Amino acid sequence: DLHQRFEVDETKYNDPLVQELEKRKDYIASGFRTDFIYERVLTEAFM
Amino acid sequence: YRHSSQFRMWSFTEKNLREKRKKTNERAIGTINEKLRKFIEDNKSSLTEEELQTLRVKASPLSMEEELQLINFYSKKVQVIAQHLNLPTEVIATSITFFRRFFLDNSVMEFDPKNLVHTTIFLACKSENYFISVDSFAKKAKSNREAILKYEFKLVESLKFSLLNHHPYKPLHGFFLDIQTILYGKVDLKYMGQIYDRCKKKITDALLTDIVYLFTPPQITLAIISMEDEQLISRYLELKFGKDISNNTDDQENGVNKEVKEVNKEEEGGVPEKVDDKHEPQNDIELNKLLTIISQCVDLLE
Amino acid sequence: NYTKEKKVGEGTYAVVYLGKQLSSGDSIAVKEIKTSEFKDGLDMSAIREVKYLQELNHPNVINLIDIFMAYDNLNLVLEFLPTDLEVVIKDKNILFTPADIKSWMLMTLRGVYHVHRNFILHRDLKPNNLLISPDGLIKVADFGLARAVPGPREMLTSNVVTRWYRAPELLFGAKHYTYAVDVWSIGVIFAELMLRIPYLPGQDDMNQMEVTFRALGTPTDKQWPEVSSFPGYNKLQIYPSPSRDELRKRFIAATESALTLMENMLMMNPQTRWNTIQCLESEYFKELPAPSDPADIN
Repeated sequence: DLHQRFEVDETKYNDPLVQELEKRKDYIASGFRTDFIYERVLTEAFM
Repeated sequence: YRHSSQFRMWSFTEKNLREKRKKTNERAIGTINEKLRKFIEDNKSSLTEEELQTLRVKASPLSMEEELQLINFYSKKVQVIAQHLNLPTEVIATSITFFRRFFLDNSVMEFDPKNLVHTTIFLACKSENYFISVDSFAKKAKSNREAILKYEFKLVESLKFSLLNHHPYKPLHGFFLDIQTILYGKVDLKYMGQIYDRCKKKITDALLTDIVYLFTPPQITLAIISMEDEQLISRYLELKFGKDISNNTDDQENGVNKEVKEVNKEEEGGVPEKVDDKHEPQNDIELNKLLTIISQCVDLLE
Repeated sequence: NYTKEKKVGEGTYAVVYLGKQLSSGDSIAVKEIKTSEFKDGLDMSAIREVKYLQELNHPNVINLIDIFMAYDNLNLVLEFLPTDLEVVIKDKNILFTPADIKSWMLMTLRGVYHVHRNFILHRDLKPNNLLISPDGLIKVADFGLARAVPGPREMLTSNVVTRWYRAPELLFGAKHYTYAVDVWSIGVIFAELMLRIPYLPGQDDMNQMEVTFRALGTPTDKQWPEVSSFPGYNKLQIYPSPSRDELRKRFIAATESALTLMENMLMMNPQTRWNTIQCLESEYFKELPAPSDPADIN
């Protein structure tokens, strides 16, 4: 996809549901990454 | 999205949606009338005039509109039962979607919708990785495994084996984020949170309508958000996809580029090569066309 | 439209036949899903195969040609793929070159990139799920364990991926893992292609950890934050990570960039393990030898 019509800019997001997960040990250890979540929902929005 | 089975197999215009339902209804009527004729034929001697009269008056097949009323009624039941079973939002959405798709190609006169309610929820659970064994599902839903499994095959076949659904919930989350970027510092975040919750509920209601066949998930999402706050959406889309504003930046950029090009020309003394603009963010959304689609979607939702 | 000619395989939930597509004369594989076996109706693996193959369309992903019901069985009509990478690795009569390995890795990564780009985890990548078409193309197959990338609050089972190819986060029982588990599997396959023997052949789940960490070092919080929070971490035997030199000795045929690619695919910390794009854009695929033309690989 050359032009995705969005950029992931985590500094601008206030998304408490997701952001509190990235502090949890079990999430960090599992390899959880917030940018994967953001990439997914933004792709679904601009598909 | 155009590669998805949802777009390829389950997106229609209002016209061909109506034709599809008409065809399903007429096929069922044909079958019923044939059975009726045969029944009267086989029992002509034993049927009294009064019984014949009753058959003629009462045993009249449903019209397409009546079918749709029943399907809408039972779609609501699917939603209520799935909510009652505490299933995740996406599983409820998939249940409703499976149920309504089943009755696009099958008539309620061939399959009693009551018999599909549990089966669609059960298959949605499996398909969305929310696996519940049929026995524990039967217990929770106060049904039995035979009834639940009886039409599972028929359901999967009628779904044309397309099980992956794109519901408008993820686009809601996506736009929720992108609005924060485009309108950074200009939106009240608490207010955004309230909108988010209200839109989530509205999306589930939207799934009970034909909207999902006529518009894409992101279009439905934008329509639902704009029903909550039309101004927010138009400002966001204006900034995001408005041509004229970006033209200014284009002009402005071209202005800059023009200078750069001028400089290039002087330095090289040659013909300035065309500065390809492939690096500029591609803006292939026609804002006015999108706004028109959104308002059509809003009208239908309302 | 199709014929079923010869039974070529039997799995837990399906029987596979060789056949022909009458209209084109092409060979096909018909995967007949047994339905009576599964007490909960349609088998989960069948649902997953159908669900994800319907959405994927890529030269390096097995093509689902058709699906139909017959005699109460679900039949998947798939393109016919005569062999797989496991056969190639095991058959010592088959000589293959670093250029061949590069070609297989390129095709595998492209196929898995397409799966990930559609927000799907494969969760069972191993040599015998990388089938090879008559013209030498690698095709990612067997989506019976696949699932969509989870939502932020979903819990996943860690009991996935065939043991030898299972990522360390899965061995620790992680429930919020990501695409990184598939990249780990491809990293192990890469090692196996270069060694021509299984790289991390654990006898059981516990031994798999032992074998993995002995070969690649026991992870610490330093390089993998919070790894020590996994239950059972404290009982681990601590092994040092291998030096670059030790890796060179182990993989004598590998170039520096091949080792770099492998190391980053086998990165312990899943958060920093390379994704398929980073792998595809790595130096390894830019330097000589160029990947073989799949049709030329014997």
